[in-house]
Amino acid sequence: SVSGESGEMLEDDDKITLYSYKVQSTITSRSANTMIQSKVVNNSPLPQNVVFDVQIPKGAFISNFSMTVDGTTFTSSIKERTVGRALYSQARAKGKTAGLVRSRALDMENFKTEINMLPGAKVQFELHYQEMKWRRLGAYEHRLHLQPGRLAKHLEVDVWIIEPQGMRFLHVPDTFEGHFDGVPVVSKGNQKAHVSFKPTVAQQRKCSTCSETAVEGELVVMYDVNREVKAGELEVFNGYFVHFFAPDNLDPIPKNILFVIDVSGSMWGIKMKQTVEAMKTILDDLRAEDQFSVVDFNHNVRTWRNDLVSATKTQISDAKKYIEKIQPNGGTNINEALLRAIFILNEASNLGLLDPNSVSLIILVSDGDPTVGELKLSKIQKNVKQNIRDNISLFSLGIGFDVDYDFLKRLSNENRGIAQRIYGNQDTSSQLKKFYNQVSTPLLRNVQFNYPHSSVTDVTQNNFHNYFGGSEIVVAGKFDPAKLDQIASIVTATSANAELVLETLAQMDDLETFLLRDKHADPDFTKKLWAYLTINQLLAERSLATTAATKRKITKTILQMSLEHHIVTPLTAMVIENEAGDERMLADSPPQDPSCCSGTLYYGSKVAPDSIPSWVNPSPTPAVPLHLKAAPVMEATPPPHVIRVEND
Amino acid sequence: PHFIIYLPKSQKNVCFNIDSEPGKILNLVSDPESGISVNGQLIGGKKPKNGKLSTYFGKLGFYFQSEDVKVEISTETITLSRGSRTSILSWSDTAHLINQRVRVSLKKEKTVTITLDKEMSFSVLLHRVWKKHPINVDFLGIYIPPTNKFSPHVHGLIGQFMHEPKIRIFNERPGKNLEKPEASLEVKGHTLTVTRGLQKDYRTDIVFGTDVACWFVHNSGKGFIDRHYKDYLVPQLYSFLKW
Repeated sequence: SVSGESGEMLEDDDKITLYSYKVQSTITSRSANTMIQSKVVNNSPLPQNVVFDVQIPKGAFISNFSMTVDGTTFTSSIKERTVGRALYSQARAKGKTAGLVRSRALDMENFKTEINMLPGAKVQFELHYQEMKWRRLGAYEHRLHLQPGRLAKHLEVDVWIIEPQGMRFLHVPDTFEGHFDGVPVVSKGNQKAHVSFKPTVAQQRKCSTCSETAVEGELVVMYDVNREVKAGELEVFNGYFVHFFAPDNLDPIPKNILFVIDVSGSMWGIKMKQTVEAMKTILDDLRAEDQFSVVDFNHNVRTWRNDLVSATKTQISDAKKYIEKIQPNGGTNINEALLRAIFILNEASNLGLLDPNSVSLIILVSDGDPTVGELKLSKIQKNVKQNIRDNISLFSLGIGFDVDYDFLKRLSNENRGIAQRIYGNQDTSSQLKKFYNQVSTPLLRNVQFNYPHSSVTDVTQNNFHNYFGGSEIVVAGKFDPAKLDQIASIVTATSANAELVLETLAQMDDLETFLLRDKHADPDFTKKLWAYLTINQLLAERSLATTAATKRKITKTILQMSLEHHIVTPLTAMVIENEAGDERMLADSPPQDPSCCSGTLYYGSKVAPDSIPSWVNPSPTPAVPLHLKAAPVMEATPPPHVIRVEND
Repeated sequence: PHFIIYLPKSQKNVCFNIDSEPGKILNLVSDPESGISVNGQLIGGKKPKNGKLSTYFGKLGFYFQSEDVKVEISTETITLSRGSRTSILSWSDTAHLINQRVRVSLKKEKTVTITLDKEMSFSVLLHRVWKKHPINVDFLGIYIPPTNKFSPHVHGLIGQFMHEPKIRIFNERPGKNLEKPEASLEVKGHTLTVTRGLQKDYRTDIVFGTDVACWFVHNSGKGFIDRHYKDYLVPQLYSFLKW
């Protein structure tokens, strides 16, 4: 048996010892690579099943898995799904299984490997996955789910963060109810940080005499980068560029917002209670220059007011009272509810009641499929698309698992918004508020990213209807280093009071020295971010494809990219096999979960990257005449006032 | 602050300094008829040098009344306000902010150019100094072309010269310092003693500047500017001259 400190035994009743549990995560400019490794020994005289069960964020791409069982190594390769299945069926491994299991958790899924260990056997599991960090409500959140399952002799979690933009703050909130106070160690410089979590065996115990581990939950690291100095950051490396855009220091644009709330019978109880609680806070957060109204619907459609009203204290108070009195009952007529909301906004616009510089949003909250009126989801989608104007964005929140989330997602993506699924329980209110807060502060409209040089190709979505405070827009692309040594970008947008044109120039080797200096920095981060964005955008586009041919074309591209970048996506599977190739396991991605998770707040579109809007006319600085009269050089009077920085 | 006034008809440069105090706001252009004002707020060096504290422009304010647009330029940020709404950029950006007739063009760490339609422009230069310098601080310079179309009643330390006064320079002679000739300047009914000197135009070379030979009017431009320089002190960054 393997002892812990002071000779204490670490074995559980089943005589399995977890020798080490290591998690190493590196974030290089929002590109995160995580490795989870577990070493287990079977000290029992009998064979035992051992499970390697890790939760990974939905939307992360698994890139590698390996397993060593008593000297026999199983390695992984990425194959197209049907190919992977065929290979697996040829040589199923005995006593070993692997799989990706979709969980009911909204944001995580399980990777599970189970093997039967012989007495005295030693096994090492190692899983690698990649993801992108998205900024939400002013911070990036890196979550590592720790579930060693038992006490570990060596439990080590290391997170390295490398952000060339510089870190504004970083902290590790307590997510273990105080059990590990003082255990996480944070060392932070301007552009780099390291978080280490290495509890001793004694610290891991639930109580001093317990044999269960208290390490069951998430280690969370939150940080944000400096934004005061520049509005955007263009990073160029290795033939790829990534453009991060999240300007601060802009006043909010007034918004016209319609809340469309499902009050059918299924909303009765905690869902409605939580929705009312959230709505009261949300209404209080509206700004004086905003306009709003509420549409509640079951089999009928009601409006609190027939028109938009200004968000004055009186109106807000009245709206809150209205919402509080709602009694959910009846069926669900989503079609009519949305058309009514669109009508209210269109009418207001026709009557000139909307601030020409404002942003119009519809937020739909629903827990079920339509049961009254138009039932065909594709027809509802078509009706909305036909009536909604180009300047209105539709966001959808699906409560619970009875709603057709795929429909909500298509509906929103098609109309310049996004959808999100939330739980229907005591957390509904906070989830609703959190979602709203992400869109409550529009700062820019019509944001377009242009990269004028013809050597720039394969640019991801670069045209966005809105930019919301607290978030970040990310655009990536490729360029030919042989033809370009710097990338120029021109970002155009409309703020609350001006048109904005932002020009940025980034050199190819700006980052090289910086990245070479840190062994943890990932030199492929630009490539990975580009691939991550492209694949996720293609997956979303695929679900909106209107013809089979388009869908096939997109599928082919996603598959090609998944294989090239060696990642498990909905179109690929991971085949895990031994050196002889006669024992195989298959980790097959669960059917594409539409509630997952590009992670972004934005569903944009693509415009030619060199198509700068016509109103942008970056005029050269006007030639102000230099009126210098030739004169003999004389000693200057008064005393010289030249400031020479270099000679200081 | 060192003022250089180019008089196109006379083909002469006349210069003067305004020696005031940190925090004070000087009016540079006041044109209520066009609804344009330009003011500059003074900042001081970190400490006196040779017993004297240098002052510079640390902040400039532009007000375009007809557009209800205010542009504030400091050594850190550029702020465009319209009504109650604000957009702020930093000197680390290269950008343009366009609000109907007003366009603000920012060149990273160098210049801001404000144009009103295509009829008027103002250039602001950023002078960055070594942060650890014991005395010097970042400051701003402003350049206003004589071709700007102001109203006939424009005034201010610079504005009053948009409509060029007649001058006569005569009796050039050696000065008290043999290397600094003097002359007599006849302007606005006064005859002033002026000294030949060199000022700097930093538009083409931000560090060393280009020499501009000019006739220097002593005592904060007394006799060359209307009234006294203290009459050009205003309460706020967007004020017009009251007199």
